[in-house]
Amino acid sequence: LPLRFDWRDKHVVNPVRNQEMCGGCWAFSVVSAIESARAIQGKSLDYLSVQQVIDCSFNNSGCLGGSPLCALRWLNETQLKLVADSQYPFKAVNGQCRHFPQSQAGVSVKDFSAYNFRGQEDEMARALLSFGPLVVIVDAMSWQDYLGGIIQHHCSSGEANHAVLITGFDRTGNTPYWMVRNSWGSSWGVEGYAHVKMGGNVCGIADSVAAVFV
Amino acid sequence: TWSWSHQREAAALRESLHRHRYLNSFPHENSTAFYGVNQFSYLFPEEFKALYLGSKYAWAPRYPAEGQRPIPNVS
Repeated sequence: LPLRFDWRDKHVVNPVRNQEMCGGCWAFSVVSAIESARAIQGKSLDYLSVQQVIDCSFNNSGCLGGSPLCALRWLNETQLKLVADSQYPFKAVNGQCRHFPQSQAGVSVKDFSAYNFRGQEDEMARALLSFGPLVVIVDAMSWQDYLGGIIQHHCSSGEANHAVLITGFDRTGNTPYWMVRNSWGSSWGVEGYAHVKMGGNVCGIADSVAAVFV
Repeated sequence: TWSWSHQREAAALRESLHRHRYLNSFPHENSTAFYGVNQFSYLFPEEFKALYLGSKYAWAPRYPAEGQRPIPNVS
């Protein structure tokens, strides 16, 4: 493994977004992973519609919550094309699902994988290098007060409640850490990111890890 | 003369300050996380959880799955 790697350095990660007062982190993490997977293939890095996933993913509850793995399964099964964010902008509330003609340009999910990497965070890092940013679910209760530094305590595994995107890792210092892209705006944490210690499944970061293929 | 909602926010902020003191009180090394006032400090934890922590846990199989080889080293 390299000592440091961040998909942001490859210009395939969009700037941090803000879910506002909508519990749609599950949709933000999935859509961001799709945006990056597409950019890694050499396509343009565009914002795709989070609102489309919030409104249309019937097995989730929109701004009231959901599961990124359910959303990925739904996107994979339906082959729904995600349209550009500009065509279906974020409203921060649940809305009626809008349908687009088949001829509409958009991005569909070819496949996804989801694994528990507990105790295997080096393998998880290899997955990040091979497949792109990873969707993970963490216990983010103490993240309410986070300002910066490497999160090593004050959260648990087995109490996942927030979906985020891992874009990279840094093992150059004494405490190796994951770079975790959040969806609470760029003023939160380290320019919108959290740093979470690698190894030890801190905050349950390795319990449910998904990669997307487009 | 503060409205009820302002009083509630002030109470949440007071609770946040106590919480920050606790979270920062652990004698850790320099790189460890630090906690303080941010845009969520006016919320009680239960409000924060209800508004922003909207993901449910989803079970995933252990990696590597049976019959699968680990991800190879990449250059």
